[in-house]
Amino acid sequence: MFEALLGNGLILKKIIESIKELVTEVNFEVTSEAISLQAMDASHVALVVLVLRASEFEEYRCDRPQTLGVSITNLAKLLKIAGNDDSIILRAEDEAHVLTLVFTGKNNEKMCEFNLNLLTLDSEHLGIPEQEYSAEVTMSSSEFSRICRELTQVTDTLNLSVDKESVKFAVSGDIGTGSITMKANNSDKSEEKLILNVSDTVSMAFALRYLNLFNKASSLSDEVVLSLSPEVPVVLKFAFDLGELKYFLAPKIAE
Amino acid sequence: FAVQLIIIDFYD
Repeated sequence: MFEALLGNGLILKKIIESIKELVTEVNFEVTSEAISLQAMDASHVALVVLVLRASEFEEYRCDRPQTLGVSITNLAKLLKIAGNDDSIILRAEDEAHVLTLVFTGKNNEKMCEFNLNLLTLDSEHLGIPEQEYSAEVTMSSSEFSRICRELTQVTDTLNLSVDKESVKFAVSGDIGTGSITMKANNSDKSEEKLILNVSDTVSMAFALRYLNLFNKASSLSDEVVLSLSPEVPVVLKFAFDLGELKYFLAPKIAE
Repeated sequence: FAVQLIIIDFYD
């Protein structure tokens, strides 16, 4: 038996909204420690890694580890029915064929129960090594989201350069070229604050289309942490009370 | 011209 009660159901709605355009069918791994998932987008350019810690749920029980194959598209449809103030219970019997979702209103005035049919999906779990990155940028998630969105008007590729003092977002397109440079600072204003942890200068190129999809998670966390090393995927980490959502994006290289 | 790499080139 697996059962998890989340008092703040809105966070689950936001998580699923943040990944549904990247991954459509995923295996959730449920253990006594956490609910987790790892899935690549269809073109294998991006990877989503989600961990929700059991200790952060109001109630949590998982008698035996289980893999739950879920259609994210259909889960998103059902979660739309949950109110923003609703609590959400996730429940599955051992060797389950359905995932039961229960949405309860704040004053217990209304309860909705749905059984989502589970899928049997091939597991393609990748081993991602723990690694030190050359550069780590911590900044406002809404500011990063705004920069990516605005630069998308110029071209489809973002050139990201980080040194010990600043981070530069540069683009080059048919209409011209441009860049936005932000210096490391410890401003009281969260949208201006930028923390750099850089051992080596790094300069890499990434598809803005994917960064824009990742930035849907800016509603989950005020900050985003970008981890960069030459010639490996960039990691965008959004941390929140319940756990963390990480996106990996393979770089573009000059032909 | 930039070529897009894929995730499984890095992790498996």
